[in-house]
Amino acid sequence: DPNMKAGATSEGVLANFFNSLLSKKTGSP
Amino acid sequence: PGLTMLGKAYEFFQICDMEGKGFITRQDMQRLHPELPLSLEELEKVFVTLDADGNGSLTPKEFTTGFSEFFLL
Repeated sequence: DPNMKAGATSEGVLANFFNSLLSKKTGSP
Repeated sequence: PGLTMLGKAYEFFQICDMEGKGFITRQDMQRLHPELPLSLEELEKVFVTLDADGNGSLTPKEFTTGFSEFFLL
C-alpha cells in the first residue's frame, strides 16, 4: 500500500525532526 | 507525563516560531535548515505532515498533535 509507505516515511522524517530538536536543546555546550 | 510532553512541544514550537507570531510558516521551518541535520526537502515534508488543515501555517495545536504522535511511537 503506497499510502502506508508514505505515512511511514513521514513518521520517520518527523521522528528525525523532533529528535534533532531534542539534541539541539540538550546537545549544545 | 502529558503535561511534560505538552511543555516540550511548546518549547519546540517556540524554537521554530522565532518571532513569536503564534504560528509557524514554511519559511520559519526552512530557517531551521542550517541548525538541524535535515534537508530542505525533509523540512518541507515535516511541515506538510504537521499542517493537518493544509492552510500553510502551523498552529500550536497542530504542532502539539504531531509531536504527541511522535512521542507515542
